[in-house]
Amino acid sequence: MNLFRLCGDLSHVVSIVLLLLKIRATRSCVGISLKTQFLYLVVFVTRYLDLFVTFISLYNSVMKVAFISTTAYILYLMFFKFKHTYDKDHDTFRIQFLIAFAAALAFVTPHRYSLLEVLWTFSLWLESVAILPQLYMLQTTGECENLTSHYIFALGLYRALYAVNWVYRYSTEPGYWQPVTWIAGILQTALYGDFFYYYVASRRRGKRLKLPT
Amino acid sequence: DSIETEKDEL
Repeated sequence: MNLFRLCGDLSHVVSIVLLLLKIRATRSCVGISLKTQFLYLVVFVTRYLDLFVTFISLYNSVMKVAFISTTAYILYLMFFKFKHTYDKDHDTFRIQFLIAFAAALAFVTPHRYSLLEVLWTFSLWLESVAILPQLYMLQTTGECENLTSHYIFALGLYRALYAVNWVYRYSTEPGYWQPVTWIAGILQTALYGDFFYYYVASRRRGKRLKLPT
Repeated sequence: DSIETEKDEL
């Protein structure tokens, strides 16, 4: 565990807390993509199946359970409690393509052919593109609430910090080698490129995030 | 089998 990794994890936790705050404070999930949240739940469930077979640390297990349960709770809020506020007409990204993309790569790039390894690889590729429905929704609506933009920023920051952690570990831990994780992680961070730019620009002006249409 | 590090990241 190094500082970059810890800050990355914390940023991931913060992003989820921000999303929950947004939904609970405004009692609405307007501007939030249900499809992205659904994909994250699939990512966490397929990746963290190893909870039942390997124990790494208490920290690791607690975080895994926290990610699965909070994302399931967010989906519950969006699907049942605040369903009437869900902006279905703007959440139109076709996630079948993302699932097909991740499934195809999961069969080509696993470290070894076992059920857990293939699912783990699938989760990495799916996570790398899972933000796309949310970014697409933001693009079509043009702007979003502050909390929503902070949420997306914290989520992007998490992967960016992980990338720094990989460079750090690669240079300090002999034999540290995770090519699929790295490539999927860099793809994921790159998808935030445009968003980061407009987010920082909007912070500087002290205004809401507004995207050019 | 190629070497790959234990999956200790989240």
